[in-house]
Amino acid sequence: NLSEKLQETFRRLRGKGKLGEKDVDEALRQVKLALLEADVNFRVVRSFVNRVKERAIGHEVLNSLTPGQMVIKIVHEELTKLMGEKAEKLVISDRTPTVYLFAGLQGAGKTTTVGKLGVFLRKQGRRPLLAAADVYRPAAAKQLQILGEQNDLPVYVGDGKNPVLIASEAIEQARQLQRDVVLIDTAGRLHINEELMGELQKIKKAADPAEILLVVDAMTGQDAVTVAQSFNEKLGITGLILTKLDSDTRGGAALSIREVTGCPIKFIGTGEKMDGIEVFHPERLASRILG
Amino acid sequence: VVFHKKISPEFYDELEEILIASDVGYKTTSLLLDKLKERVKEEKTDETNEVKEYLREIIEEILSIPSPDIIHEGIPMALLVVGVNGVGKTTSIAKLAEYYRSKDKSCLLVAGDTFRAAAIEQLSVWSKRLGVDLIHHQEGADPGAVAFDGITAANARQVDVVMFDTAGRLHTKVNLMSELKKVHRVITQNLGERKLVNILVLDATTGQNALSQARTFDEAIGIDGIILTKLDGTAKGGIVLAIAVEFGFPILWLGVGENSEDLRLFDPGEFVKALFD
Ligand SMILES: Nc1nc2c(ncn2[C@@H]2O[C@H](COP(=O)(O)OP(=O)(O)OP(=O)(O)O)[C@@H](O)[C@H]2O)c(=O)[nH]1
Ligand SMILES: Nc1nc2c(ncn2[C@@H]2O[C@H](COP(=O)(O)OP(=O)(O)OP(=O)(O)O)[C@@H](O)[C@H]2O)c(=O)[nH]1
Ligand SMILES: [Mg+2]
Ligand SMILES: [Mg+2]
Repeated sequence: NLSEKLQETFRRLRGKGKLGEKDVDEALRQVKLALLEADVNFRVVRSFVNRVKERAIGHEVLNSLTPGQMVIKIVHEELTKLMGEKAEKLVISDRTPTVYLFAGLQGAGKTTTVGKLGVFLRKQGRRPLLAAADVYRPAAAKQLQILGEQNDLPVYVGDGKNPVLIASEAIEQARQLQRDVVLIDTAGRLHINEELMGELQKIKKAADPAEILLVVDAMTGQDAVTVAQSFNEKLGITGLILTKLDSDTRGGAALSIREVTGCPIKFIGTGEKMDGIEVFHPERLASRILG
Repeated sequence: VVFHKKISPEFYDELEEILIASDVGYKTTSLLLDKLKERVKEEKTDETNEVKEYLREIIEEILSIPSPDIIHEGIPMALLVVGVNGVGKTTSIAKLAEYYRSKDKSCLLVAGDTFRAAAIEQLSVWSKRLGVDLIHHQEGADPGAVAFDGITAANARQVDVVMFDTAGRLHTKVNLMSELKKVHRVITQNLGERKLVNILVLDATTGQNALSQARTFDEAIGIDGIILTKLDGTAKGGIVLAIAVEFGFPILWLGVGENSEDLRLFDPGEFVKALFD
């Protein structure tokens, strides 16, 4: 792992006498490789390593008896700082119901996440209603309906034809049923599909959500930056949900997206069942990315 | 893509960036650039355009892996479609049904995902749209039992191609991989004359984790070929180069959209061209 590689690098360099900037460069190359292997975007890796270098060429590292450990400490600190120093909660709007809009690429885990968050919020004493605004994918509404039935949450499907109408009608339905939070599931879409991104903007306008949550698969590679930037520019993303972290993926996409959009990671998905959701912990993801 | 005119360290840096940005990965990128520099030395070239062309050739060669026959004349086939969650298995099966029908092959679909909400319904919608039969049990049924039902029905009806959809599963979940091995065993023990092709579906947006997926699914049931989906997005799917180098699995088809006609036979030359677009 990176910690061992850095110790090894510095042990080898130590043999040559006093450490200099070039030696730190060699150690930082190990950091770069570890981050690339973890799917951190290569531009983000470059700027991150430069920030680490600024701190690492100080006296504390060069004169330290354990420079490898010092560099690891700096990397860990910079990573945790970047991930967000503490968990950020979901915004609750002062109008009822609070609306949360979920968006993202195809297959990222939106529908499953909407179910999970519905259960999570209900356990916190809220009264969620789920809105099935994906009218394209075969049996998408059915998928959300089944999750709702299995977990005692009302699901609004409307006419199954017009996502903008379904969203606004779901909010109206929530008022009638005295539900205080609406979670809107939308169809997976490409950030480069103008028509579907336009539709999402219309849903946003009609629903006036307190949060627009981008759902991203934790195994996403270099493309994560392009996708997140595009969704952010077109919609304004208020939070990120990183799914499928129960896999062995390092999850570097989280770092890239965070660096490039500044959006806080609010939750992580850790399984297929409804209990597979956790509030985000920055230091845990930092350790995972470093391997 | 703008390249430096002269061959220089900066020029190679630029090539490295393109490959890394395409999810080729650092290890495979270094391998490719080493091969390229050897070739440049041999050819004694100083034109960056020529160097770009050599790189294209090197990559195309790596990707030109002989693939299993996907259309056997007269020999019935079974396709077992596997992969992690959300990559496009179910939709790819719909596309394969359309592909084989266009070749006048009779098809049968098997709804082997008995776990996820509305998984059977999703495949059922596709089967109706495409006019192909579907074998399914109810949600929660044993996937091995569904597979047995599927392979015996396919043989009894003498269907040309039977396609098994499976539940998305993370390769790290030992119990789910055991379940897959069981499904695979049920199919292989009842194939008769049928030829089985195990297809791993990979999402083009996936990074280095695809290597771990490929390794684990191969260890479990043996992978004969890959379908790479979602290439209609901005991801380049470069991880398939790393997979080709490390495992040698051929890429069979590409998924380029959400409709049943959005399937292309894999062509190494076209893929490489798109990589550098
Ligand atoms: N292991 C695991 N699987 C997950 C997680 N979140 C979602 N999934 C699975 O990922 C697959 C896709 O999930 P969906 O909720 O259908 O994804 P989606 O974003 O709604 O897909 P589209 O609507 O087609 O864009 C399903 O098999 C889910 O069970 C997670 O945190 N861990
Ligand atoms: N843009 C695009 N979307 C695709 C492609 N292939 C599949 N999809 C979409 O990806 C999402 C997931 O597809 P599924 O077929 O449900 O994936 P799956 O692997 O069967 O998912 P699970 O069974 O839940 O593991 C759906 O929204 C599909 O329409 C593709 O080539 N391009
Ligand atoms: Mg969905
Ligand atoms: Mg499926």
